[in-house]
Amino acid sequence: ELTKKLEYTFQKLKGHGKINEKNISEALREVRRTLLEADVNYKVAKDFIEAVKNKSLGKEVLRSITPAQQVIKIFNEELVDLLGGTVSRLKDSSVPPTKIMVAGLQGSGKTTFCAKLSLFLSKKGKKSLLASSDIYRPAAKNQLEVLGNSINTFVYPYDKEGAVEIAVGAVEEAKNRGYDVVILDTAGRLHINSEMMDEVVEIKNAINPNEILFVADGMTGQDAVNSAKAFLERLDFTGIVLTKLDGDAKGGAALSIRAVTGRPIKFISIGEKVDAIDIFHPDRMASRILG
Amino acid sequence: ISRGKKFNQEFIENIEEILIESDIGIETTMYLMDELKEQYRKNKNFDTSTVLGIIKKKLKEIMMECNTPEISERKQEKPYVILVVGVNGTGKTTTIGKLAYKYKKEGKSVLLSAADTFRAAAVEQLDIWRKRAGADIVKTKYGADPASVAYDSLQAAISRNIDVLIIDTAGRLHTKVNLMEELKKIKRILKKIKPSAPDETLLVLDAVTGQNSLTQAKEFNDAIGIDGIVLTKLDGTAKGGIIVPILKELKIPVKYVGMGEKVTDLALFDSETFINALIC
Ligand SMILES: Nc1nc2c(ncn2[C@@H]2O[C@H](COP(=O)(O)OP(=O)(O)OP(=O)(O)O)[C@@H](O)[C@H]2O)c(=O)[nH]1
Ligand SMILES: Nc1nc2c(ncn2[C@@H]2O[C@H](COP(=O)(O)OP(=O)(O)OP(=O)(O)O)[C@@H](O)[C@H]2O)c(=O)[nH]1
Ligand SMILES: [Mg+2]
Ligand SMILES: [Mg+2]
Repeated sequence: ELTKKLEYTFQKLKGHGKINEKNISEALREVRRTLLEADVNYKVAKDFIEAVKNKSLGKEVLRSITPAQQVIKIFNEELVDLLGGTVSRLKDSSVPPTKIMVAGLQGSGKTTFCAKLSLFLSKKGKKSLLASSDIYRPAAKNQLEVLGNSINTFVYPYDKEGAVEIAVGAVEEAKNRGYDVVILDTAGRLHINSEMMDEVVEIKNAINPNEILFVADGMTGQDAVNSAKAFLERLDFTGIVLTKLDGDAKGGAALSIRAVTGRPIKFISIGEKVDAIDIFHPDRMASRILG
Repeated sequence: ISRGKKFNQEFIENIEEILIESDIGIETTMYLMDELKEQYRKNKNFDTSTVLGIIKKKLKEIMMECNTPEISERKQEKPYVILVVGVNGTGKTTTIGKLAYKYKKEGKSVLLSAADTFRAAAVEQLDIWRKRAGADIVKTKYGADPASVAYDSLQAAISRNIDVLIIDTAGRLHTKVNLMEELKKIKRILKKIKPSAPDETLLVLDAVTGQNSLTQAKEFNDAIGIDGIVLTKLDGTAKGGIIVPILKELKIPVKYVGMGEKVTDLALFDSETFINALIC
């Protein structure tokens, strides 16, 4: 793992009081390898390492730790800072209901996350209405209804309406019935499918959500930057959710997506059960990525 | 990559970037870069097309090394049993719909087994797909033991003289020991009726997934043995380069690729097409 690799690297360059260009380049190669193996995007890893390198050059190595530990310490701090710089609380509406819209690629975990978010909010005393504007996926409506039933949450019923109609109807229902929150699930879509991207923008414009969450699979590889950038451009989303982090993927997509969008990671999904949700902890994610 | 550039540091970085960003992994990238540097030492007359040619040639070599014999479906006695597995959300159920449609077009009778008894509306989802494909289905109530559904499905396939039986399973992370045990149990129970079953075990991988796909392939293969891979969502921008190390290290071939959400969006894997798309 990284600490051992860096210890070995620095062992070969003995007797240095300061971190300089020469002794750090080998160490940076090791860190870069670790980041790439963790699925951090190539360009993001390059920029990140460059930035951290400039911060660590000329730094006096603390007496109590080795140069290797010093480098790791700096990287860890910088990574935690980058991952969780801004406060990541869920947006609230001054006039209920708070409208939360969820979007992302196919199979990333959006529908399951909507139910999880609803349960999470109910534990905080907030009553939410679940709705799905997914008119494409076979049995999408059934899926959300089954999940809704399991947490005693009502799902806005729809039949033959279009995606935008459903969204508007759900917000209307939430307003009339005095819900605190309405959570709108959308169909999975490719960022390069212009019709589907137009649709999700149309939904956004129709209901003006307070919060738009980009739900991304925690195992996503190099492509994370492409979909994240495209969704940001069209939707200007306000938060990120990373799912399936109960697996053993390192989750470098967290750094990639955060770096190219600047939006905060608000939640992580850590299991299939409806209570498997957690607030994002940047320090835990940093340790996971650096291994 | 622009044509006719010289083989300098910037050029090397560009190649490296393209390879890494295809999810082919750092090891394979370094292997290919070493190969390029070696060729450059021998012949300084290098330009873009030379480089691309070498990379494509090397990739083709890796993929050809894994030329496991095509599982000849005709050799197996009826019903031909296909078990479909993979982690959550990769496209198993959708792929089964596409496979059912393909076999129906070939004039075969197809039965689907709704052995995902866990996920919300999984059975309903597969039921809609089987109608689109024109296949039959064996399903049971939510929460039933998946192995017993698989067992009943195989019995039904035999008694109805079905050509192809395709078994859908719940998505599961390879890190969950009990869920991997469940797959082993499904396999054991199928063998009680038909020793060669499952005749084909397909692992469905999402092209968007990074290095974890290699781990998934290793773990699923260790647990129940994988005959072929279906690489889905290749209609997106992800390149799916991870199948190169999977082929190289595990010798598991990619059989199909998923190119969309319609019942016809399934194609046989073609390494030439794949390699060309990988490094464009
Ligand atoms: N292990 C694990 N599985 C998850 C997690 N989140 C979702 N899943 C599973 O991932 C699969 C896909 O989840 P869905 O909620 O259907 O994903 P989706 O984004 O709504 O999919 P589409 O609507 O088709 O785009 C299901 O099997 C879920 O149970 C998670 O955090 N961990
Ligand atoms: N664009 C695209 N989407 C796909 C493809 N294959 C599947 N999908 C979509 O991916 C999502 C998940 O597909 P499913 O078939 O439910 O995946 P699964 O592996 O059965 O999911 P679980 O059973 O929950 O583990 C759905 O929205 C599908 O329409 C593909 O080749 N291209
Ligand atoms: Mg969904
Ligand atoms: Mg499924």
